[in-house]
Amino acid sequence: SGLTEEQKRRIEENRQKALARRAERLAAQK
Amino acid sequence: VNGLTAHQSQVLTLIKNCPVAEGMSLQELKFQLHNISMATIKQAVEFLSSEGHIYSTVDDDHYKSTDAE
Repeated sequence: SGLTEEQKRRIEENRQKALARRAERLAAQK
Repeated sequence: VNGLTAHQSQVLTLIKNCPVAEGMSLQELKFQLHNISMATIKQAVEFLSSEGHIYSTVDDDHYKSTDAE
């Protein structure tokens, strides 16, 4: 891909944060 | 379905199916969903992001889905 290492790092960081939010929301629904 | 409105579902489906590494831009979403206003698209994106369905990538205009790999 045409992404820089810095961009890839930022994307992965945001992905992990989003997954944590998703897990939080799913846990709250139960 | 899964607690999302029709607009939120449409936005999520498009982002999920986007094959681009940096994700889908708001402009591209608007182009695909020409019958929905940009304000509504941004609202859907904000909601989906807060719920962890999607996340911003290279800037706040590009989004990817946590469900896609």
